[in-house]
Amino acid sequence: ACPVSGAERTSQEIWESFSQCFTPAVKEVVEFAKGIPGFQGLSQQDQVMLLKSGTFQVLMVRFCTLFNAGERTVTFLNGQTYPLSTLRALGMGSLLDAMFEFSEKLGSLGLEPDEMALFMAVVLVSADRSGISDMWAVEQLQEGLIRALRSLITRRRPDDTALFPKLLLRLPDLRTLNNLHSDKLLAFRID
Amino acid sequence: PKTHRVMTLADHISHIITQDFARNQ
Repeated sequence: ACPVSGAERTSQEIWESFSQCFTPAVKEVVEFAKGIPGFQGLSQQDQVMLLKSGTFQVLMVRFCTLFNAGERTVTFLNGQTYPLSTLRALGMGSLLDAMFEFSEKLGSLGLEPDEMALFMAVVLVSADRSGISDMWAVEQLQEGLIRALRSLITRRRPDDTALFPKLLLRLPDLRTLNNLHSDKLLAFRID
Repeated sequence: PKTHRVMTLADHISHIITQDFARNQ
């Protein structure tokens, strides 16, 4: 992370930076999806529909490591770190508050990187099914991924029987985040 | 003065995904 940025960047520049960080992150989710076993076996239309519905939620999981609950700072993917107070002044308060709350809940589960990756795959294929042409294929893919996630977690922590259900409870949290915040506005400078 | 393209996060995500799949067809 870079040192906290202060007065040398204008509000507009910070907002542009925040907006721009989503572009490479979305592209990474598309590449991630292509690597999920079975995802490219879906029709291209269904792959696109799941990505459009689920990418925001995958990004919420991906971004939760950028939130420092102790310091109350957020690190953007370009390396800039800002205190929450600065970002609130730009009007990002409600989205960031929700992301802080979500990242604390998910962080408390202590997932390993491979568990987090498999959880992100489950999040993506559990996204809204409006517009999906082959529901059965998507459900089969989802069931397989959930089984794999359960197996990985219970094998690694056989005594923590509450962990997997707690993890699945994050799915409705993500849907709520999506419904409340995906209509937030971004601004990209046109040179 | 700077000009900005403004869109929702959902629309931006949708746009990137559509571009990516069109490029790879």
